[in-house]
Amino acid sequence: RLTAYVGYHTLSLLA
Amino acid sequence: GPEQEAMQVIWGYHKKDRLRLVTSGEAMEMDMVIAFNTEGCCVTDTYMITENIEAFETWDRVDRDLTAKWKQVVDLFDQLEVLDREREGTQGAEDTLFSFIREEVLCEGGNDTLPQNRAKDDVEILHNCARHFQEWYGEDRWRDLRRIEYDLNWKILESELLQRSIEPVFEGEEGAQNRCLLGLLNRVVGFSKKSCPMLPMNPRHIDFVVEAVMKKYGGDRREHEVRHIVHCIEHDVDFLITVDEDLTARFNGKRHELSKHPACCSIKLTLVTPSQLVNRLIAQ
Repeated sequence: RLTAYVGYHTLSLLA
Repeated sequence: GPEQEAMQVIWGYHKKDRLRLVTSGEAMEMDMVIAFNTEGCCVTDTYMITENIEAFETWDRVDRDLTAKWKQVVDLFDQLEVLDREREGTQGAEDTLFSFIREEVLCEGGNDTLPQNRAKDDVEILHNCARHFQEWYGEDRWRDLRRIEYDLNWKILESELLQRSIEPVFEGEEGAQNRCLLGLLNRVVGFSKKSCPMLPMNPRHIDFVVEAVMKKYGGDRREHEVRHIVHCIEHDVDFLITVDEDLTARFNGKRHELSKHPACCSIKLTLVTPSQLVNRLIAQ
């Protein structure tokens, strides 16, 4: 399985 | 836009366990603290972010759509796998890797703070606000270390802005700078309450407090991006997802430089936009 890291600004694209 | 859609696809992969979606605890929390602070909201305890947001929401000038969005992000954050907290920000090796990435890979200069004149104005405004705390804060309110007086702090700031013929707008694009100043002022008040139980504060102590606040909350965000990259390398992560295409290009173009650093245990990290990652996942 690949691992991908996400920070706040990218995560907030989901909200 | 397309990157938002791509993030939805990535989230779907994560939910179906077809991708390990991770983040780092402290760095992520600091990102949130800074992002909310820029909008005037003071997160004092990262174990109670939602409560801190709700305390901010009780102030009637707050944009509820924005805070609803923040709460959603906090909820999403709770559904991510957090990389080993213990190892974060402790060793010296991390710091040398940090400087190496910043200077040799991303080729950034030493100074990444705000434009000097804006930072200077902010410092002066905050300093002047602090000089007048005793006119606004009674003894009881000053002793209350937990409560953040958004309305009162805004009035203090408003009065200083008017003195400088700056329109005290809070809402919208026009109010962005003032919201940011309120965020900084909340921090100045909090730190001052803790370090100076009796008002007024002497000007040298005000300088010390304002400087500490500016250092922690007044800079820009580029340093944080590098922190995230360091955590990815230390945890052997394949992809860092970002919408910053300039950062992506600069890092990927020079990431081979990483092999020159002794503390660098993994050089497989690639920076990708959400849509680039989706393309790779589909091609898998």
